[in-house]
Amino acid sequence: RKIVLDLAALEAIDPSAPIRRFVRSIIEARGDFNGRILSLRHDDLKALCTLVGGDISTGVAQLRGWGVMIDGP
Amino acid sequence: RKIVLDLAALEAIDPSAPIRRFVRSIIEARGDFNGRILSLRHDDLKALCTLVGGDISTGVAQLRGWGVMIDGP
Ligand SMILES: Nc1nc2c(ncn2[C@@H]2O[C@@H]3COP(=O)(O)O[C@H]4[C@@H](O)[C@H](n5cnc6c(=O)[nH]c(N)nc65)O[C@@H]4COP(=O)(O)O[C@H]3[C@H]2O)c(=O)[nH]1
Ligand SMILES: Nc1nc2c(ncn2[C@@H]2O[C@@H]3COP(=O)(O)O[C@H]4[C@@H](O)[C@H](n5cnc6c(=O)[nH]c(N)nc65)O[C@@H]4COP(=O)(O)O[C@H]3[C@H]2O)c(=O)[nH]1
Ligand SMILES: Nc1nc2c(ncn2[C@@H]2O[C@@H]3COP(=O)(O)O[C@H]4[C@@H](O)[C@H](n5cnc6c(=O)[nH]c(N)nc65)O[C@@H]4COP(=O)(O)O[C@H]3[C@H]2O)c(=O)[nH]1
Ligand SMILES: Nc1nc2c(ncn2[C@@H]2O[C@@H]3COP(=O)(O)O[C@H]4[C@@H](O)[C@H](n5cnc6c(=O)[nH]c(N)nc65)O[C@@H]4COP(=O)(O)O[C@H]3[C@H]2O)c(=O)[nH]1
Repeated sequence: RKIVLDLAALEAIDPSAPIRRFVRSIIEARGDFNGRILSLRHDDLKALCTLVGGDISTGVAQLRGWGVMIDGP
Repeated sequence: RKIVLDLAALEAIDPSAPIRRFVRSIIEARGDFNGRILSLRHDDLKALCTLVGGDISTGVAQLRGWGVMIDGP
């Protein structure tokens, strides 16, 4: 499943700072300044969940709970 | 270096059929029907060169010779 993040929702979640830094580095590597949405590789899920501080199921639950994942596992 | 292919130029090169099939599979996986240009991952270079029938330097030389690589190694 494609991981799709809602960038506006992400900005509003203070504790998501480590995720925002990761997202910012991908935005800059691409030059993708659409500002609304960012699709990431399935392979990035592990890194994202580690940055949230848990394993895959904890990380996905947290991202869902924050309302920042438009699409994902 | 990003690998960027010129899709119009590629269509005109008969012996590039294996490359065109690889490119078509990525276009369909993405739903990317812009039809002019396709950027591929640096990691795809090995697969591309194998499909051209050689190692990396032979494959890159062939893609350059055909005029289908807008940007690459
Ligand atoms: N639609 C689509 N296009 C793809 C995909 N994979 C690669 N590309 C295209 O191929 C270019 C080069 O990819 P790269 O060498 O892996 O080089 C990439 C990669 O190292 C990194 N990067 C970009 N997006 C992501 C991401 O979502 N996850 C990860 N882990 N790295 C990324 O930044 C570099 C530059 O990215 P771009 O400027 O976007 O440039 C990308 C993009 O135009 C894909 O799954 N879908
Ligand atoms: N996952 C995803 N990422 C997107 C999408 N639209 C834009 N991006 C990201 O935002 C960067 C800038 O896109 P751009 O200004 O539209 O301008 C783009 C576009 O006009 C064109 N381009 C280059 N490669 C491709 C390609 O493989 N497919 C398409 N459709 N356009 C490409 O060259 C410019 C630079 O492309 P990139 O190096 O790929 O860099 C792209 C890409 O990393 C999208 O729908 N999905
Ligand atoms: N080897 C190879 N495979 C490719 C390429 N383009 C697409 N794919 C395959 O097709 C799937 C869907 O690509 P997408 O619709 O562009 O959907 C992509 C795209 O929106 C975004 N993405 C991933 N990497 C990049 C990147 O380097 N640059 C940009 N701009 N977007 C990326 O994340 C989404 C999910 O990526 P994945 O889970 O990895 O899933 C990708 C990947 O398995 C390519 O150039 N080379
Ligand atoms: N800027 C940006 N937009 C995103 C992203 N994820 C989703 N979208 C939006 O949602 C649609 C599907 O994106 P995709 O799955 O990456 O699937 C994309 C992607 O695989 C590819 N694509 C489009 N533009 C580019 C580009 O500039 N560079 C590359 N590498 N691929 C592109 O063509 C497919 C269809 O693109 P669209 O019809 O334009 O429509 C795109 C775009 O409007 C993202 O990470 N960044």
